[in-house]
Amino acid sequence: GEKTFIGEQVLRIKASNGDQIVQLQDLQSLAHLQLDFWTNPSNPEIPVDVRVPFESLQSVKIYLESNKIDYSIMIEDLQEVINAEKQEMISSERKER
Amino acid sequence: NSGAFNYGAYHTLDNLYRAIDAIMLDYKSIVSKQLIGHSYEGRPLYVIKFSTGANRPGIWIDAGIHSREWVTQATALWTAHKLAAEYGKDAFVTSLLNNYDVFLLPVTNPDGYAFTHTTNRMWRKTRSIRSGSRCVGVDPNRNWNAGFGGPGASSDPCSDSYFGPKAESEVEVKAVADFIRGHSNIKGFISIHSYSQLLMFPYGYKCTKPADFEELNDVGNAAAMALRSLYGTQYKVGTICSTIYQASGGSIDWTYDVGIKYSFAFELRDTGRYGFLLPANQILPTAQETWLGLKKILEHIRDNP
Repeated sequence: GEKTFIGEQVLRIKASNGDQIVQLQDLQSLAHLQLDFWTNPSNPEIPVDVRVPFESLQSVKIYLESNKIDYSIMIEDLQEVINAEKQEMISSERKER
Repeated sequence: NSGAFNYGAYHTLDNLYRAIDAIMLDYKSIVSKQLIGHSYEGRPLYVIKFSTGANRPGIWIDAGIHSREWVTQATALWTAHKLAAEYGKDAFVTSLLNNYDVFLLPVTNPDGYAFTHTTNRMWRKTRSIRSGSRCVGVDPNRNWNAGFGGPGASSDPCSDSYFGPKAESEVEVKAVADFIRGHSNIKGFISIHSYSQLLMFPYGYKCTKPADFEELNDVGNAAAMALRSLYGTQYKVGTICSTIYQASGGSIDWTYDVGIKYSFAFELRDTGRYGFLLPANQILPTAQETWLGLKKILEHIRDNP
């Protein structure tokens, strides 16, 4: 029953003006895309990090591109990062013992 | 022998075209091939026509308008063989083809498809070149004359969602649009995409409900339920705007606005981890379940002429 994040990515989005902030807020309001905004879009000077479920990746990337909003992939595969972290915890627990 | 073809594998364009020929030869009394135009790089656009009589209303199905969505071309080919092989055996297929012609275009964007096999597996657009632009191609599902150039499409030629210099600038889009304009009796238009598991209907270029919202929503939900019955694959159903977001220049918006009430778009598997790179072992299950969804829509069209 543990939640997994297979194929999910975290995008770092850099809005360049107020219009793009509004476009990001519009994106945030689309509940069906199930986006997890780690930073709220409010100021063009602060990058917005968003966790994107795999099924919404295509749509979100097309949305950003079509609105000329800059983004980069901050975490390529969230589950891999979580797995690596778990592995690290297990091995450090062993070392402690 | 079209029955010996491996429908559970991904194939090159040449092999897909050979398979179309095999289906045509095996079932020549009901299947023919129509050349509706050529792609930008000169590749033929073949529509498979299923017909058992003259002057029938028609139903259009296309796949592969976005070239990287490989499961769609594969599903279309499997569907072509299914329609041909089941005529005279399966009651639904027989009654459908006794009343309607079906036009199936398995590879709407053949240049892009060839490019995904040779150079860039993730290519989505056409391969048209414009002088003065350093970037290639137009998004053929932003190039229809339906809210052309509006939200959800890009004016940047380098973007994957570039809408192009004008509506129907892409010969592949114009070929299909000309075909629809030339056949006044098309009752249904179904476009097959991947991925995300959605079944959508108009509108995308605006967020208002179409006049036939209730009926399209009911048909869509019935189709999604039928599809789910085979392997439990869940689909979301709704307008393009409500299931994705406002996106302009799409094919089913255009067909709906020119009077084809039953305009739908599928986004096939998956929602999990593969997306465009869906493993070949999922082609047949995808095609089989999609058939059940398609069948529901086709039944409704047949029963509501």
